[in-house]
Amino acid sequence: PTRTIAVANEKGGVGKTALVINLGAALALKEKSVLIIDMDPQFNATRGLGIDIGEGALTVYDIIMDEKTHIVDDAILKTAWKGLHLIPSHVDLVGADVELVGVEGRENRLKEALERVTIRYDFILIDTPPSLSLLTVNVLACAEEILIPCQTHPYSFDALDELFDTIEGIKAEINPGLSITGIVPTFFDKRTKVSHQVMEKLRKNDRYQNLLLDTTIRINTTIAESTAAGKPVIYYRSACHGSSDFVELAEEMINPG
Amino acid sequence: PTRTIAVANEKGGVGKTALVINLGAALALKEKSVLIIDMDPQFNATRGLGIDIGEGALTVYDIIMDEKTHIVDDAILKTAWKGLHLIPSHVDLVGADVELVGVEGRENRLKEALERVTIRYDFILIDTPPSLSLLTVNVLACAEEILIPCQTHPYSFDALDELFDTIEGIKAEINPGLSITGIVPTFFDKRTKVSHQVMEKLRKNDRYQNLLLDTTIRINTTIAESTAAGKPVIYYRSACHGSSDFVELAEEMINPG
Ligand SMILES: Nc1ncnc2c1ncn2[C@@H]1O[C@H](COP(=O)(O)OP(=O)(O)OP(=O)(O)O)[C@@H](O)[C@H]1O
Ligand SMILES: Nc1ncnc2c1ncn2[C@@H]1O[C@H](COP(=O)(O)OP(=O)(O)OP(=O)(O)O)[C@@H](O)[C@H]1O
Ligand SMILES: [Mg+2]
Ligand SMILES: [Mg+2]
Repeated sequence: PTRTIAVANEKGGVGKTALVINLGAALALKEKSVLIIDMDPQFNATRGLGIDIGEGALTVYDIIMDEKTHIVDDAILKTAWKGLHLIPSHVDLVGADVELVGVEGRENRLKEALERVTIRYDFILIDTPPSLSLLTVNVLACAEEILIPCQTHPYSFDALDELFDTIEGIKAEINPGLSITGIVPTFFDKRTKVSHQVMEKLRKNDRYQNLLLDTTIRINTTIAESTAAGKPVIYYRSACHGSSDFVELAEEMINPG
Repeated sequence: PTRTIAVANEKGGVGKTALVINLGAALALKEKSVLIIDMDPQFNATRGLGIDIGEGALTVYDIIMDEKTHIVDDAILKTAWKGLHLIPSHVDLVGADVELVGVEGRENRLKEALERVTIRYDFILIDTPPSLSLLTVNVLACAEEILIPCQTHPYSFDALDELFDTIEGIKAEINPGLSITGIVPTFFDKRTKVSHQVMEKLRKNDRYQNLLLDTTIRINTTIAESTAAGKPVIYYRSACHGSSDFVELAEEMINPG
């Protein structure tokens, strides 16, 4: 069965988009078929995959706002890498929250759209914006799993409680099938005190300790460089920390310990 | 006259909160009176200043949502450092966008509240969430200046165009007095190609090149460590890159080159 995974943390800049692009590419490298859905109005996942959507191309905005007309498969783009597809985002998505206020079932728009996808994927990874607004709720309403990148900095750790509360609310009211697959520490720098402090806090916390994945994504400037090249890091420079960490994460996702 | 300065960039994690807290503290060190306003529902500026608001304390949510009753001065807290005051944020602020939909003049709620502040400040610095939603529009509607932290990473540079377009829209329709004081490069790491690439792009771009401030905030893990201690970095460790960069920025703000 397809694994639909939301990647979310309302704290900004913790590595959500990096995780979606690079885990997606690493899974495709292992012969999995992967669909990335970019639900961030800043369309960083679309940009980071080197995709420049022309005028008139279908985006995730169209499939959420306009239920009946669009054939969702038409919005799916092939990336430059085998097995890695994308439904791109668009800046117009920023208006969806307000445009859908008061609309019945607005939290299930993405879920209904994805039910119309006819292509079968092994993994669907969904990037979210840095907030717990309607766009993120739409993603949590349709995903079965959620992967939480946690930058090893204090503010990112502090954001987890609110995120966990929101997930419990979604489970209770909208999507009982949603479960947390794990917390992935990101930007880990073994030279800094703050990284070790936050890892320690994650390991000691009753709510989070059993959800910590084995894989940690280390700080690695090659990951940032690869976004300028519009490539996943494994195709930008395969021999770097970033590439090996995301390949390890893909293995852990396929064969949980 | 008081300088009211918005610190904004819709890209997440670029150093907005770090700028507000640490520039604010450095200005107070130079005998300026400073009010920080935390307009992020994740209340990182409140946390980073070591403030734990008790139940029932007035926050920026109260002064925006409930115009008539609250005396805004009552929401102002003193921090541990002379000359540095704060109007704290609260998680309830996340609902303001939707709660104010359709309300006449909702974009000017913060502006009207600030007009009722009786204490005179030299600087008012306002932290914003990573989006261009109603909360950020409220801040841009009342500020005269905007300071834009730009992480020296590609996505942060890419976010500038949309931000500049939004600012032009606000100037045309809501706040003709708003002007961009400058772009502050952040997380600059002289060892990495990506930092130099982005600096080069900023210097070559017609729209941004004349707005680049002289001061660059270098990457410095002590800044992240100081947030765990709930202190501005100049009071956490005065002899580090972070402290000297923010002191330099304060000097540049007081005496523009
Ligand atoms: N492990 C890492 N090491 C170094 N740089 C990284 C790492 N992961 C991500 N980055 C870079 O740091 C920046 C922030 O990461 P990214 O944009 O993926 O975070 P995000 O959570 O998606 O941000 P937003 O909240 O704005 O959506 C980007 O420039 C990215 O390329
Ligand atoms: N120059 C710097 N060097 C190293 N770390 C920094 C620097 N500036 C900020 N940080 C740290 O990086 C993280 C992101 O910065 P910060 O939270 O200030 O960004 P932000 O733009 O306010 O994020 P958000 O979009 O979530 O509001 C924080 O943990 C912060 O302490
Ligand atoms: Mg992102
Ligand atoms: Mg912030």
